[in-house]
Order: sequence, then C-alpha cells, then structure tokens
Amino acid sequence: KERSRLKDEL
Amino acid sequence: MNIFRFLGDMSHILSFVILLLKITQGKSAAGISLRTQELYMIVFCSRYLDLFWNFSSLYNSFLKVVFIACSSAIVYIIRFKSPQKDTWNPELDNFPIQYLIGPCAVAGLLINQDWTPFEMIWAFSIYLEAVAILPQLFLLQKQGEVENLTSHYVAALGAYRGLYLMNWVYRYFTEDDYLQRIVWFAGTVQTGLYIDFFYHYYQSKRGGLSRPVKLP
Repeated sequence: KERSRLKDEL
Repeated sequence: MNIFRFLGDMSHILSFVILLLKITQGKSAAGISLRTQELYMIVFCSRYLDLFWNFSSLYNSFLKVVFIACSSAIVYIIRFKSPQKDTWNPELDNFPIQYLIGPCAVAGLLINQDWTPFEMIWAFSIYLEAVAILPQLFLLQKQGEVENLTSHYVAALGAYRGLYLMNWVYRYFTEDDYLQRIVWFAGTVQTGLYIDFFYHYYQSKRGGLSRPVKLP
C-alpha cells in the first residue's frame, strides 16, 4: 500500500 | 533522510539563492520565465497545504515555508517590483500554462493515492512540478544563448530532482514498504526534460564555469 499517510519528503 | 535527498534539497535551495541573487542584485529578470515561477508557486502552495497537519520533521516544515516564501517573493518581484517588472517580456515568455495546469489537474483527480481532496491536490502538485520548467526551457530556446547565472539556476533545479531520483532508488532498496509510484513517475519525467539542457550546459562549462550556454 502506498505510504501516502506519512508524506515525509518535500 | 539520506545523502541523495539532502543534496537534492540543498540543490533546490541553491537554485532559489541563485535566482533571488540574480533578480535582486542584477535588477533584471531577463531570461527568466515568470510563467515557470508562477507554476512553482502553485506547486508549493498546493503541495504544502499539509503544513498545518502533517508534521513529519522541523526540517521539512521549515523548508516548506522557505519554498512557499521564496517562490512567492520571486513572482512578486518579477511581476510588480521596479525595475525588474520592466525587464520581463510577455511576448517572449508566453507559454500557455493553462495547457499544463489543466491536464495536471485532471490527472490529479484521476490518479492519486487516497481519493481525498488533499491527495488529489497533492498529486496535482507533483504532476505540475514535473512540467513547470517547460516555459523556462522554451524561453531559453527562443533566446538561443543562456546567461551564465540563469544556466546555473536551471542546472541546480534539474540536479535537485535528479538527486531525488537517486533518493527514491536508495529508499526502495533499503526500506521494506516504500512505494511512491506517483512521484517516481513524475520525477523521472521532470528530470528527463532537463537532459538536453544538461548536455549543452556540460559542453559549454567544460571550458570554464562562466561561459554562456548555447542552445541550438
């Protein structure tokens, strides 16, 4: 599953 | 965080520094596409809406504010401030950005990660960033020769996403559930658009960093 929750990149 | 992503962010910051220096010290926006700067402002303002609820690190939040502030300042200076605003040529810098914004908005609606409003806007910003450099590249093609600082600006901007590509490869092989097909695809397209420029930039800078870049 795409780790969309945690957007840890700019 | 890994070295590729850190260097990518530094290269992105460098591109802002070069451009801000050029338009404030050089007092001229000649050769710079206001259209591209407007697209970047849209990209950052739409992507970083999560500034208010997605706190992943101080580093991220700080740079999100910096990128929104810098891109807005650049657009303001080129559009409204004298003497820079008189150096912008609307006849030359006339790329129809609605043909970029429209399809990216549709793509963001159709292809995103979670079907929530933010995810659609976020995907839109990722797709738009991939093509945002086009007005700038078209302007450089029209002018044929690229002013020195402008060439370093475009090179730093291209290097930033190129380094991000390496960061994604690194993360894919070192993290177990890392999957970001949207940014991988868009980032590849974005970096691909610079390849022609990088070729001419490398050819011209081999004889010395301050030689102008000639585009065919």
